[in-house]
Amino acid sequence: PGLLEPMSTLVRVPKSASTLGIAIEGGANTRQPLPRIVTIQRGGSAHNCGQLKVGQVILEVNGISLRGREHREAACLIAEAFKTKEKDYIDFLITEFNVAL
Amino acid sequence: SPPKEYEDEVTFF
Repeated sequence: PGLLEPMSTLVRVPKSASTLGIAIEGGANTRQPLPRIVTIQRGGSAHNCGQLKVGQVILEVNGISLRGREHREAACLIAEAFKTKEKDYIDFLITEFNVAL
Repeated sequence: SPPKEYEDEVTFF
């Protein structure tokens, strides 16, 4: 990673339930510039996966950077990633560190 | 209401 890159982890979440089961806050032009996971719902795909945690910051969704994207745009990308039938999983690049990149 | 940069928007999926 580069000097300004935090440690990041790729988490593949299989679409194992009818919902993704997470809530996010933040986005560009807020005090939380990259979306942060604030809820993991039991029984959702994310909970079933077991690798996502509250407090993690989402850097990328299926390889698409969320940097500079406002909340609504980031939310649309995640919703589309869950909805698309092209993949039966979503790849999240996440970091434990709450940093603005 | 607070300025936009301090709004906390939350979206559930």
